[in-house]
Amino acid sequence: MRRIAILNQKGGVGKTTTSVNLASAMSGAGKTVCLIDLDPQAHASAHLGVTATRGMNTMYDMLVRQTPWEQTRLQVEPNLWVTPSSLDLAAAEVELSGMVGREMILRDLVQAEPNAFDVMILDCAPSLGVLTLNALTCVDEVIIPLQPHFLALHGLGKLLETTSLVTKRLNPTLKVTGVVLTLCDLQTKLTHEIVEDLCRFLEKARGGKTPWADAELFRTRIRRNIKLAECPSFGKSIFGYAPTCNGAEDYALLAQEILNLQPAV
Amino acid sequence: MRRIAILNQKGGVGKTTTSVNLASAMSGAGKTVCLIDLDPQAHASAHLGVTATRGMNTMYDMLVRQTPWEQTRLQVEPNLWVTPSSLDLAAAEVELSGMVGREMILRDLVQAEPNAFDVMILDCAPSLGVLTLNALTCVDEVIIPLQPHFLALHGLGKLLETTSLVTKRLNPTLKVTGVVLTLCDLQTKLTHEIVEDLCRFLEKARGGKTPWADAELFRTRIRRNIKLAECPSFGKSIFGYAPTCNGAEDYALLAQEILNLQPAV
Ligand SMILES: Nc1ncnc2c1ncn2[C@@H]1O[C@H](COP(=O)(O)OP(=O)(O)OP(=O)(O)O)[C@@H](O)[C@H]1O
Ligand SMILES: Nc1ncnc2c1ncn2[C@@H]1O[C@H](COP(=O)(O)OP(=O)(O)OP(=O)(O)O)[C@@H](O)[C@H]1O
Ligand SMILES: [Mg+2]
Ligand SMILES: [Mg+2]
Repeated sequence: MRRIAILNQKGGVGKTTTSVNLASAMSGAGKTVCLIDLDPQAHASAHLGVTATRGMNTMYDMLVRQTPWEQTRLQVEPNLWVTPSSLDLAAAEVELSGMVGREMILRDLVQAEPNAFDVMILDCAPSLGVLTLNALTCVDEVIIPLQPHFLALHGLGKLLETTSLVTKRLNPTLKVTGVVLTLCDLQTKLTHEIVEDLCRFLEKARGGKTPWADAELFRTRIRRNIKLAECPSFGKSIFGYAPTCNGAEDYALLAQEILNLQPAV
Repeated sequence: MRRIAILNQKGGVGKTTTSVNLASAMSGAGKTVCLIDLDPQAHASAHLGVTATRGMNTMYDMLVRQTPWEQTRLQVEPNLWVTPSSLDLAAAEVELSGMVGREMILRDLVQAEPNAFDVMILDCAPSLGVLTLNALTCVDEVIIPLQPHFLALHGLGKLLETTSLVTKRLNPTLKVTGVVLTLCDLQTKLTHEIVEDLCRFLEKARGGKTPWADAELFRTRIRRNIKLAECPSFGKSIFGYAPTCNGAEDYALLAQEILNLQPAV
């Protein structure tokens, strides 16, 4: 099972949009996929029309009550399952702060079913707290959505530093698979400057010992497309809402590029 | 002194862009302004060219060591001061979790100098944790930047609920002054739908007992404008970088609209 976290502590760079549409594109290509929502905002859940109701098990139950993964997921499309989040999850940061090995709770629950799916994708909150540490400890790969803006690039150093700490102390096999440009206006000067900065940075790190030594800038870039902002209100991925628009084309290409990168683990 | 928090736990809706450019527009209009950066990403600080160095007092010192406000601010423009943030602030969430009255630390430090400035503006992180609670406890007004997208509107209920709890338990005079539409593409159907939903919601609440009963949707809307995304890389507000562009016009208008709303407290 490939285990991928979609992560960037900068807010609003397209983490949820990428998680949901990547999961849907991969399940459309015949892979069995589970999307795990680790954001208390529960936007990945809402994006696929899932709202946590009383009695339904969510991510909160997994982390705070160690409810097995099997009991917290729902099927939403033929090959796609979702483990929903809820607002209670916001309390987990403080509730878990005293627990032994608090960063490893999710890893242990996922490892109980190591081949439950072909791919597992985790949508993270805009922070590097205990929820995100649980994600980084339980996956093998990180994909970083990045809007080609200065403030988004500014935080990349801290994000990579955190993955490096997790590799040293919690999860030695963790790697950054790549960075995907999102919300792209391909013509602007700013985009070119940011892309140049980023390529230079990744080039310099190549072959070193860091978790991002083999990271690449994905060839597929996600163009700005209003239909990607409209589809969450219908509880559908872009493939269920507007399957022929630029957004669907870009995410299908990105899914293909990621699936071609590695043999299924 | 008017005390305003710029707040929305949804990521990437323009909190930092609004805080910095509003502060700069108001200081340009002759008001003395202090911008306080409560986000561990320290983007408001970076936007104005301030990077916390060793030995410099930051927001972390204020909250964890109760360093007086006077010792943590720097002047960056003729009428504009900044209390910078730093990455250490991310640790404050757990470090403060056991402290008595942890939400009131900032309020007490600011109340030691109740008339230090005409206006104080707080930029918040994309979360509703202890840092944001400190902001809500120490201000009188909340301004909510909102991108007219479904996922941004989705979280508004939780944000308002949190302001209501703060009003009940920590800060009885807290009010939501208004919502400002940011990153606006005025032509799209989605914007019209979101604006209608929002107006209907605010209309229904009018005259009630909630902190948002008098909240309005500001007439000024902030249009999408690439220069607003370029200026942070020069360490300047939009007024220092491109004073005649749409972004500068929109934020100058918004500053006027807010200053006209209330007599200076
Ligand atoms: N390529 C795109 N074109 C147009 N709109 C987009 C695109 N990608 C994302 N959006 C919209 O931009 C906003 C931010 O995206 P999204 O919520 O996915 O980011 P995020 O990183 O998950 O945010 P958060 O930090 O709050 O979790 C959303 O309203 C989304 O609908
Ligand atoms: N009106 C605008 N036009 C174009 N770009 C904008 C506009 N407002 C903000 N931006 C850009 O959009 C991105 C998000 O804005 P910003 O960082 O201010 O949001 P935020 O809510 O503070 O994010 P976070 O949740 O990470 O704190 C930034 O790269 C910023 O430069
Ligand atoms: Mg998200
Ligand atoms: Mg910000």
